Parts: sequence; C-alpha cells; structure tokens
Amino acid sequence: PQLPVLTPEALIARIMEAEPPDIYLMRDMSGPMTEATVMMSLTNLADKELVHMITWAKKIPGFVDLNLLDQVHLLECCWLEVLMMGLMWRSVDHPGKLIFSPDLSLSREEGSCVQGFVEIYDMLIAATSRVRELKLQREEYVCLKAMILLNSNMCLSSSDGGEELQSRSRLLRLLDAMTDALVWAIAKSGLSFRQQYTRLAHLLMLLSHIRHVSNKGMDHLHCMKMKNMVPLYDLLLEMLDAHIMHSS
Amino acid sequence: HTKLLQLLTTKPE
Repeated sequence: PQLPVLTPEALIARIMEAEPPDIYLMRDMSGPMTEATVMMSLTNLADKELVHMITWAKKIPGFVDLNLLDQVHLLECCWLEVLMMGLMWRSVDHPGKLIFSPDLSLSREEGSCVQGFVEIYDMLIAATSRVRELKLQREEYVCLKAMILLNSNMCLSSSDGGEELQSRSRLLRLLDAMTDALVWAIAKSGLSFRQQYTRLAHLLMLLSHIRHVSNKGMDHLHCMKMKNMVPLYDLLLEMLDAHIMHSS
Repeated sequence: HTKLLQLLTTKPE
C-alpha cells in the first residue's frame, strides 16, 4: 500500500502532536545524593520515558507500516539517543545544568557522585551548548528526533525477501520525507539559501555527536548493570540488553 | 524483546 503523501507542513504537524508529555520522576530527592540514588533516579525515569517513546514512534506517520522486526530494531538502536536529544532540548535554557525531568535536574557536582558519569555529563553539556548556539527551533527539534529513529540502523532485516525489501524502501522514503520537512522548517527562518544549507549541515552534524554520547552512555549503563550498582528491570533492561547484543 | 513487542503491537486506545 502507498504511504499517504503528506506535505512537509502536515508531516511536522503530525510529529508535533506525537511529542510525549512532560514526564516526572515523582520521587523524594531530598535525601543525600549517592551513586546508587542518582542511578536509581535516572534509570527509573528512563524506564518511564521509554514507554512514552514507543507511543511516540507509533505516531510518526509511516512507522507502523514498516515490518515489525524493523520497528523493533530501530527502537532498540536509537532509544538512548532519543532520550538524550529530549534531555538536551529540556536543558537548553538552563546553561550548565541537565534537566532530566521537571523534578530532576543534576549539576555537574551531583553527577560526579556516579563513577564515570562526569565524562558523559560534560559531553551532554557541550552538545546542549551547541543546540543553544544554533537556536534550535521546536519544529527542527522534532524533525531531528524522528530522523534519529529512522536513521538508527541501516542494516535492518537480514534476509532479503520481498517484505523486507519493501519495508526498507518504505523506510528510505520516510527518511526523505523527514528531510524535506527539516528543510521546510529551516526555510521558514528567512535565511538566505547559503545560510539555509549551512544550517542544515550544522543540524545534521549534531546527530553524530549525539550518537557518540549515546554509545558512551550505553557502555556506562552496561557497566553499572555488571557491577550491580543499580537494579535494572522491565523495558530498560530489555532495551539495554538488545543494544549490547546488536553492537557485539 | 517481549515488553517492546507488546507495546508496539497494542492498539492505541
């Protein structure tokens, strides 16, 4: 079946509607911050966000038309990047702080009680500063986040039967549609053509930094799990294990 | 990936 053809404007409207709500940790953070309590809070929040992320992905036009295995692979590959992109967006107006949720922000000092976390913290702060410099617009942000999902894994279904090929070509068309939407969003700013394609390049280059921080974060979380620093359960555990399996 | 599959395949209410 053909994908419904949406104009860039209509596509952006649909992915804006797909945005998850604010997610609260809803825990008492008044006690002392230790490695265990910080990790517990972060993983607890991530687990909640993951459930909303799946709902978000399903609302991206065309995503549920991909074959189910491809949907699974894409989400398994991109989940931490998507979480980090959201974190950067929430933190953009708070220089030097990371706003994990409306009720959980961490300073560098608080982050430093988790072994190995400061390195990732600093990378996230640096990437957030870049987002601030670029004055990322909400429409550009939602496009980039959808692109992270759709671009997360180029080697999808390994067998090349008819259905898999069809799903792959659908995915490429979705990525093209998302690129058109991003170009449209950039064009709204009234920049010259030259400035527009420079901005497009700057925005897309952000994605390679996010991939890098996400890989670092994934290693860190895996390490924390191995040391039994934090009990992982449910969806987060499943997503971490799947990612480690894909990357090994 | 049981939980992920379950969430992907449930119909939105």
